[in-house]
Amino acid sequence: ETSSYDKDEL
Amino acid sequence: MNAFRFLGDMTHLFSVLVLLLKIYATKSCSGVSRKTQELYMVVFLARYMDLFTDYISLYNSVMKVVFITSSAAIVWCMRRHPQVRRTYDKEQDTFRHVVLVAAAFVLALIFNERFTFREICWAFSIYLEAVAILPQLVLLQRGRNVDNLTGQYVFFLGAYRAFYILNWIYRYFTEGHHSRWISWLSGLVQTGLYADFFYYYFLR
Repeated sequence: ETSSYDKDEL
Repeated sequence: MNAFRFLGDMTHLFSVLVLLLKIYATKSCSGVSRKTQELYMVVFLARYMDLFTDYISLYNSVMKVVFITSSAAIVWCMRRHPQVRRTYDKEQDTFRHVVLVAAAFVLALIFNERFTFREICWAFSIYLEAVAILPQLVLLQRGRNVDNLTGQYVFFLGAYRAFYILNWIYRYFTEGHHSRWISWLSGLVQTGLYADFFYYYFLR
């Protein structure tokens, strides 16, 4: 799912 | 992790260190907007709540702790430190930052990836970060003399999100087309707000 990626950014 | 994002994180970290240096070395926070610092503390608290639930990497966790503690330390200094708090330009720092918090919260309720507590907090932190610099920019325009460290602080803070935009472009072409419009739009607004500051910063 898309929103999982941006949780790896600060 | 790509070079743009790493550069962005280091620039962001550096901006915080410059501000801490200025306050610690000069024991003064003149020219610094306490309201912007309070907004950044809220941004980090709202975005890094997953610090204790999701472990992504040591780097990620360490940086989250650094950003939360440094923003809290700066706010504490500006409110409680006997010497520093006296140098705060209370009557100059008049931006009604509560409006920014309310607007970001309403936007997060409407525009989010999923209507869950965590996603709404995340979107809120992204929207709030985009406008958190406004009290500081207003203070700079009012202030006659912008001391070098404060100017450098704002410069690095503006530069960091520009690196993140490059990071999103890079990830768009290398990792496929995630929908990251919340980050995109907020990042563009955030960097755009610095445009006139950068203009005068380089002209000066």
